[in-house]
Amino acid sequence: FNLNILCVSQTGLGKSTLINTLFNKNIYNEENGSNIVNSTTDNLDKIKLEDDNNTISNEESAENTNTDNVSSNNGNNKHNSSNGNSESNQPNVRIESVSTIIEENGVNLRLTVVDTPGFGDSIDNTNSWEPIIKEVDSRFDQYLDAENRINRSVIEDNRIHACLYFIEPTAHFLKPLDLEFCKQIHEKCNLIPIIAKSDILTEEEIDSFKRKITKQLQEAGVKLFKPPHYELDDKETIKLTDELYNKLPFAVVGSTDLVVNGEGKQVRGRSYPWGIVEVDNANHNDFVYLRDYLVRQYLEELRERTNNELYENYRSEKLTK
Amino acid sequence: FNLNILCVSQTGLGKSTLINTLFNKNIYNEENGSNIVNSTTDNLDKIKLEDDNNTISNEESAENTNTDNVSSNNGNNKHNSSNGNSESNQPNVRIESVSTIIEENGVNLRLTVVDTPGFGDSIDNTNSWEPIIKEVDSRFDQYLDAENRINRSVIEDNRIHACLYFIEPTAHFLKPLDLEFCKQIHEKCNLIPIIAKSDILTEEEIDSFKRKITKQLQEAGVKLFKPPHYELDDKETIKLTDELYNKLPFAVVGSTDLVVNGEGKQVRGRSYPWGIVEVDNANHNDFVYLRDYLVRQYLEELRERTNNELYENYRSEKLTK
Ligand SMILES: Nc1nc2c(ncn2[C@@H]2O[C@H](COP(=O)(O)OP(=O)(O)O)[C@@H](O)[C@H]2O)c(=O)[nH]1
Ligand SMILES: Nc1nc2c(ncn2[C@@H]2O[C@H](COP(=O)(O)OP(=O)(O)O)[C@@H](O)[C@H]2O)c(=O)[nH]1
Repeated sequence: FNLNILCVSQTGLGKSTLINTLFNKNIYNEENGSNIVNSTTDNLDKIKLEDDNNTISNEESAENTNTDNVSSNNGNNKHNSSNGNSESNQPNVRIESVSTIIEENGVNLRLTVVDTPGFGDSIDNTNSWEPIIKEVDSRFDQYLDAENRINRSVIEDNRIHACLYFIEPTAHFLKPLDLEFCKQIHEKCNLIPIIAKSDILTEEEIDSFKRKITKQLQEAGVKLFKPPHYELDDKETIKLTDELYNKLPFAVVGSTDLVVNGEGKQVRGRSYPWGIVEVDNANHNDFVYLRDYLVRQYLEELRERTNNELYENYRSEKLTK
Repeated sequence: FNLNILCVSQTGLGKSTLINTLFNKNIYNEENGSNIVNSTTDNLDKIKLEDDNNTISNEESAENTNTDNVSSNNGNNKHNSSNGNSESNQPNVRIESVSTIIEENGVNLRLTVVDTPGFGDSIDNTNSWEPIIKEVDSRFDQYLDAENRINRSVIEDNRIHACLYFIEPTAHFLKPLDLEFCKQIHEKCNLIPIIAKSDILTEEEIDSFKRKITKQLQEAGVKLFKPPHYELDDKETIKLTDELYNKLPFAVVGSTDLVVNGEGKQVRGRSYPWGIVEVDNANHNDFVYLRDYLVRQYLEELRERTNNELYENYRSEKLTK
């Protein structure tokens, strides 16, 4: 089973922590059996080779990480000269992927997390979504090629099954970059937006922020991933699915640190002078709902919608061009 | 006594809340006797007139707020066309000022807070500091003109006495825009950087973040406001001054809401499911230190350094050009 998650976040929103929290493992540590690859669009064949061998030299990949990058520089060099700080002035979005084996409910899951360091981090972030969209498209293309071969017995599915988009917890509204990215991605990937580091918001602030975000996304015509209802679903199941969907965007907290909570129990959380935020406590944040949505309940649905709807749309658009 | 504070922050970092917390008054509410003016550089004469009359029509100024703006558009319209969202793509930094009377220690203080809505909020924030630097310079120019008049008996001091710079609490490092702005402003204003919404950070994260920020600022040659030592200061005073300075950037929390804390006492704070952050509790955040630094202990020092050092440098540079 493959699960390929695209994780889009500006630096500092707790992305690495959240991924490790979701899978209960430090997936960015190669000693845990992870392959770290700098998978810019040129390298996709290299990933495929590594998947077959599963023996990429960790030294070599660790060297490559962070040095290879796809710059979406607009060629607007006049910006650079006014500033002397050309590297950080223009968007410099890199695509990095980490693959590892996760055990989920006794099943081995081959997880790949595709990260986008540099997104939203520059002074000028114009078109910073382009390398990311390119990455998603190239994974569709790779699948298209594989489908067209004579021997199709085993096709590696490297397509993105879900996009986790990290929203900064300003408590006001989505920023222009957030909206632009969501509009670019939602018809190519199952989009699951989350409010990052939501322990900065009170319960009322979370409610009002969620309402504003939902309204902005609706007005922009952005579709979020919604698990389908099945004919044989009972009322309870349908109700649960809808309740989960209505919690979007999930307001989450991530932590792999263990702390002792008010009841003396050791839990994952963050310790402040005024109290302990518990990751797995549904009264403290939506982490458990995100985990159910993305990892536990709807893996099949995420993959099916990718294959039957998102990939098919891409394919027919490409073939009719 | 005039105190003019320049408040530079991207939207959503709690700027309005913090200002109201510092002065224990909703200064943005005109019913509290505030003058709200959209003081772009063209309007500085208008402010002066209003100060004299103190009767600007509140309806008119409320209308003007948010409609007048100084765009630091680089004329790079090719960005706009690729995006269809031209307003938010380019920097659109407005200068707004709010003036009000504050009573501090039995003394009436004429406070002016100059805000910079739009700073850091666009997809492309190149040169978004320019309208702000222009504002600071034009206030120096206004003072220069007043000094050159024949009748100099009363000079209104509209120069910026302190710049409060809001750092996003990512816990990683200063962003390129932060560094660029600090480099542009520190030789024109007393710079006091703060980590906004610091209740998102644990105590260890605050310590390590402060160390990184301090290092980055030092390496960039940025000077922060440091109260001087006086000959007659005793050891204790010198020690306290240095301790305050060493807490920079202050990691603050703002709130005008009253909540009941663990001891049943009514305090200003934020109420979370896992506990209450208290604004005025030095164990919870640096608010009381910021308040001492900016409002209680060093008003004279802030004004003196502005007059004797920052303004003098500006004046001699201008006159030697
Ligand atoms: N308040 C808060 N801090 C978090 C959370 N998750 C991570 N952090 C902290 O944020 C900082 C950056 O986290 P990291 O995962 O490295 O962020 P990344 O740059 O997005 O990968 C670290 O100090 C984390 O401990 C969260 O849910 N809430
Ligand atoms: N966690 C946290 N939230 C804050 C703090 N100060 C303000 N807020 C909240 O952040 C949101 C935006 O505050 P506001 O003052 O309007 O921000 P501004 O856009 O920078 O003026 C509001 O929901 C505030 O209650 C703080 O110190 N910590």
